Amino acid sequence: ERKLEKKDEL
Amino acid sequence: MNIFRLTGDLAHLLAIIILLLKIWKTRSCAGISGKSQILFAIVYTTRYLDLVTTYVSAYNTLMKIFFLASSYATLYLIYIKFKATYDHNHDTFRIEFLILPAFILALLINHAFTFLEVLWTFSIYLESVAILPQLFMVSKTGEAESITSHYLFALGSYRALYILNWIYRYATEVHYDLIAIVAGIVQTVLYCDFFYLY
Repeated sequence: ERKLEKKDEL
Repeated sequence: MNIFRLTGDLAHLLAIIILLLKIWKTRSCAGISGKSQILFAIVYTTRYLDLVTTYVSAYNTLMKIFFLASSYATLYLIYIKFKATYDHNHDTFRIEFLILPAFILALLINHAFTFLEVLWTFSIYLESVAILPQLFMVSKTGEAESITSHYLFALGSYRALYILNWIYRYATEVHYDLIAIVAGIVQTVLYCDFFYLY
């Protein structure tokens, strides 16, 4: 699983 | 950004605008659960703490500010401005029964045990069940006004469209976030179940 470094979803 | 996420965000935006306009135009918040709106304000507040630490895009920042501001504006309308019209006798769901389990689950199952990450996870878990007081209220009073149904439909579509977005992102970027996906599916099932019953 590659989690986003920056959470770009709202 | 893809079409599913954009339409999901727009459905979310539309739901909030429908609710605010309904309350403002009718000068009444009858049939609206203040408890659900408190939960949404907690959800946005704990999720968007990264507004001050991380910059993603102007779109991202503006939407976060809108969701935060509109959730507090909704609370103001329900609990202060149109307080007399608030149907608190039918809004009896105990929100601590949602907040505490969501928080404990966030402490146990998260991507990283840090302040921001645990609160983000808590907001995802809490959002998935935040509509329950509203659904409980509708089932208690027997019927929802059509405008309340439109609100619920737009709000339910948002997470359903996000599921399509996650499938699309998995296919194109091999990106996925299991916490968001599982909670998003639970959330969508709750709305679908409600619309199936009513």
